[in-house]
Amino acid sequence: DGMNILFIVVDDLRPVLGCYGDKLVKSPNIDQLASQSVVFSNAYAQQAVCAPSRVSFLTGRRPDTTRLYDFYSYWRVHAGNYSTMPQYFKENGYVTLSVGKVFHPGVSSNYSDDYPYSWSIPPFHPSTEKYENDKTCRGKDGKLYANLLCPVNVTEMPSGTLPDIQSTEEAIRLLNVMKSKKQKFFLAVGYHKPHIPLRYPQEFLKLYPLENITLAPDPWVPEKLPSVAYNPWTDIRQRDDVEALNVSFPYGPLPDDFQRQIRQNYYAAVSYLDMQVGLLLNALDDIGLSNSTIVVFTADHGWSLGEHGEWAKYSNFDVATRVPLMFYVPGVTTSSVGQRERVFPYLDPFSHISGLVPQGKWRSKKVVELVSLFSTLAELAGLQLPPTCPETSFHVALCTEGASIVRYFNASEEKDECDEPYRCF
Amino acid sequence: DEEPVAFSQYPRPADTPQWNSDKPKLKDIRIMGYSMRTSDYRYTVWVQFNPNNFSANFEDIHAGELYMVETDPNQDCNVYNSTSHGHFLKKIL
Repeated sequence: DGMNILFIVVDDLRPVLGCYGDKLVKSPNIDQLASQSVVFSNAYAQQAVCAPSRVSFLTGRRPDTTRLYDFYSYWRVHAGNYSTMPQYFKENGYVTLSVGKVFHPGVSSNYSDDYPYSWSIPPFHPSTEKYENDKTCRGKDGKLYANLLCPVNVTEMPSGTLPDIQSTEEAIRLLNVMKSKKQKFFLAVGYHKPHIPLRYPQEFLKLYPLENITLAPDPWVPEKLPSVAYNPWTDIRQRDDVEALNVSFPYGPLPDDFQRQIRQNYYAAVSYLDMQVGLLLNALDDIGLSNSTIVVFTADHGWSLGEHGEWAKYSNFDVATRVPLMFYVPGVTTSSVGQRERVFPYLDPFSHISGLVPQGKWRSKKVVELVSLFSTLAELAGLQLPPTCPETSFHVALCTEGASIVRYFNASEEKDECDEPYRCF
Repeated sequence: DEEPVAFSQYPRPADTPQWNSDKPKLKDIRIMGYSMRTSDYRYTVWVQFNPNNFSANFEDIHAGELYMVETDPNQDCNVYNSTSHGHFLKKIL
């Protein structure tokens, strides 16, 4: 009987993770997931911006078919009544649930996260999401600002919490409900961080002393870069702390010290995210669902951390389009464990000695795309594969423009050699 | 058994950066950058785009990028216009 699906999608996360070879980051929980998964090291989004990328991988269609390149149209009205991946699971007997940011909220998902088509119950949005862009960041003068860099004292935040903390709590609650009802589920959990503002519990900053943070390896605008290709990082310029720097448009540059602070805060936000993922996976163990649940971990696109003199996404560069992508499939990517055995014990980023979690057990270097997620998950769950779309498919409700990548699971190399000694047993 | 290819794209309102370059509304899109990624290279063409009928005109190329993964993994050296890669481009196309 089909496996459950836990689909974790992270907002603006590039593969700055231990299991992708990053030596600075502390991401023990995601690394632990990778060690039980097949890890794709060359996975790319169809477009490096939230709504178009999410609608693309959730419908299995490319942006030229969803005709969504911005945030302001709903594919069912504007392009075609395409079935979505959760909708397909729902039609195949799953209870489908959305927590946090899965679809991009607003017009592009009909102000409803495409409920009821995609989801069995109304999607959950953390109540504190609405404060995301408020003036909650304490400046050096003690006043509150809407900054890009925003380490906070969580107890001072509205409702004394943050959106991703609330999302983890709700996802764990739903897992318990599904277990008690013995119900097959497709649970999508969308985390907000490290999307800007980089607002996270301030203690995570201690993990990344500024003296350890360097500039990007190539922090200048390349000489032969066509001007049309360059993205002028407009959204971060509108944050109070960046605006105060009075940086020239479009090329800046930002002061070196501030560039390093952005990178420092991005890493801190990634470790905060890792903690949330760790709590969620630990609960999967506690509830006894680790042996019957496929876990997918990915992001909607990457984020430039100063490379090519750019920040944010909004370009075709690898740093903006490349995403982490891994699949944990019990009994396939890892031998099934005894009911009592833990697969994902929580690992505290503050006390965990990095390097004690081996890199992804199975790694595939194949170049793959997020548009393949729909067919890949259908195949892993044992559902009939959605048909391949014809050349023009605006009139076709169910088809996919991305082929399943399960065939690359077998082609992936087992990481028996240890190419990064500090990271392997 | 062919090596897979990944396709990305990004819209722009103009050839040079302006305030809405990062997030142009559909009606303001004039150029679309289509990227093709393989394990060996990254090839992008920025072509004229008509938002009224969603058509991209590959005859009207505004700019191009070509990065060789092995020698330039960080994509800092665009060799689209270099003669030494002319044959390579023909091969791709």
